[in-house]
Amino acid sequence: MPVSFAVVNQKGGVGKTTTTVNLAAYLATFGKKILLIDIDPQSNASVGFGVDRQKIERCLYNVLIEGLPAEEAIVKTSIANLDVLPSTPKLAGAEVELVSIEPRETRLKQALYNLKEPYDYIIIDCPPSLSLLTVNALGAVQEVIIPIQCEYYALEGISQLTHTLELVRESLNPELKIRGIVLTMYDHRTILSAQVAEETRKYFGPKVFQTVIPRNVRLAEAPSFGQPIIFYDPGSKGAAAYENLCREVLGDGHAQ
Amino acid sequence: MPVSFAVVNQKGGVGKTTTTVNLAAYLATFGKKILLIDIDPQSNASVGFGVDRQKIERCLYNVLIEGLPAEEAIVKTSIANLDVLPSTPKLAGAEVELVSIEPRETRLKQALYNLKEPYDYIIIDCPPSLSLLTVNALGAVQEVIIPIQCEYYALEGISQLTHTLELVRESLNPELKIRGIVLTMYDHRTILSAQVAEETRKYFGPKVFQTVIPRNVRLAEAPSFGQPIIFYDPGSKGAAAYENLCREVLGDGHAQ
Ligand SMILES: Nc1ncnc2c1ncn2[C@@H]1O[C@H](COP(=O)(O)OP(=O)(O)OP(=O)(O)O)[C@@H](O)[C@H]1O
Ligand SMILES: Nc1ncnc2c1ncn2[C@@H]1O[C@H](COP(=O)(O)OP(=O)(O)OP(=O)(O)O)[C@@H](O)[C@H]1O
Ligand SMILES: [Mg+2]
Ligand SMILES: [Mg+2]
Repeated sequence: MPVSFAVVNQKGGVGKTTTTVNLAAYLATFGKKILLIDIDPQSNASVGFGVDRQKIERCLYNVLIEGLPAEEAIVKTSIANLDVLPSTPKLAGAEVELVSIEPRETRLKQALYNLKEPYDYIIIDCPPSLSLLTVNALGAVQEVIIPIQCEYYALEGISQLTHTLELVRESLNPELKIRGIVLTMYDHRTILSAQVAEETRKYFGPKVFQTVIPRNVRLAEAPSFGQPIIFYDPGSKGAAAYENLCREVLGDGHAQ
Repeated sequence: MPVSFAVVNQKGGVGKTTTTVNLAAYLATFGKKILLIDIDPQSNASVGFGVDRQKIERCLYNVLIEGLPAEEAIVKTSIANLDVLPSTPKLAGAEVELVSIEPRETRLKQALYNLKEPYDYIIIDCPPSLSLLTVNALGAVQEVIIPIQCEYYALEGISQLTHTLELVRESLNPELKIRGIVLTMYDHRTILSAQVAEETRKYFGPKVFQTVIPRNVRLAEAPSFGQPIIFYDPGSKGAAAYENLCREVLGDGHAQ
């Protein structure tokens, strides 16, 4: 039974895709077999691994709406141990189409139940909304990882997010836990970052990962080359931070 | 007949709320009467003007779903000439509820049609999705302003956005135009910013505003004080940029 995470936060631009892509890549290089699922119609995570959306015929849309077996939409990446179940913009249509399919909240859970391939981890990149696609992701995983950008608006949405997790626990997935909170885009030069980090630790306590992801332009450059940071610039501060986060997630205590 | 804009981009965290709040504030101080509508359930724009969501009994949700007259949900801000039609998290429920109301795409347009107050400008802050709430905003305005963050993923979503605008023109609002593209969070130290700015100008040509909004931490600090930048730090680079943008929007050619 694979360990499964959804990377979720309805606030936009907080580092969900960057965290999903880079955590998945480091876990793969540590020898874990990874399935990354892109349930965001923007398909940034697919692009972040160099998947060409124009060439994709079958994607998560076909799995959720037409019942295509997940295996038939999964693509290999250039990274050993790392497969992607990609999305394309047509997934945006699934939001409305899912409303009239019963049961609409567990389509993804059912699709993953029948997966034959033995993955160690399944990681799902979510869109910036608490919509049916995100609910499908929350219904299909054991834990969530919540990136929080070190800025003011990012704090505002936390109570909405924890409320949604509560609703999902009551109706869909009683075991859903918070695996951890990742502070992202931390800028050591600004008081704002320090204040938000402090507030977040007050709210979530030990749930906040020790590793803090700094603002680092190399992380923003890597997607334009279709590569995770470990291949684009393994010596950068961004790469070191995501490597540390990976060690923390693995729980082997080697986080520096 | 007021001039109306929707500030829209389904990519998250690109500066939609920051642009809406600060453009509205400068237009108001230039003497224009402004109605800012917050159609994002995150209600960041409401918070950006110091609106206390806990104290709000009636919001855009009541207008869209229960047919409450817009005037009854509009609140005054501490800024003369600037009113806000706020949202609260319960607006997130409207996405699903709107699906079963006919006509579901023009609820906002109808609500604004009956407005008695003579506003010069109506500006709508949209959520990071191309959902029914965003479609309602696109159906209710004459023009859109599109903030584009100077980063790679922001470019990826442009074709999806222009495709959605096309669909809205065909079915809901034939006159919908692009008022302009605003380049945001431009960091003069990175090649990435320059590359994205160049690509965006290639794609949109003269539609890109001359004014480029720089990355400026004062813009990120201002919301925690419930103030637009003109009051929080009028001497900052962020304030100067939004003042220039306002002049460009007013079309008086004084943009420096
Ligand atoms: N630590 C970082 N330092 C610098 N830039 C970053 C960092 N993390 C992410 N970015 C950049 O910030 C932008 C937003 O990040 P990303 O797209 O991962 O957020 P997201 O939460 O997935 O956004 P959305 O809500 O649209 O899905 C991207 O351009 C990304 O490259
Ligand atoms: N020019 C800028 N310089 C520095 N920080 C900025 C700038 N513009 C916006 N920000 C900050 O970046 C974050 C994202 O901006 P904002 O919330 O306005 O984007 P958005 O597109 O409205 O996000 P969402 O997609 O969640 O609605 C916020 O924390 C904001 O304060
Ligand atoms: Mg993303
Ligand atoms: Mg916003």
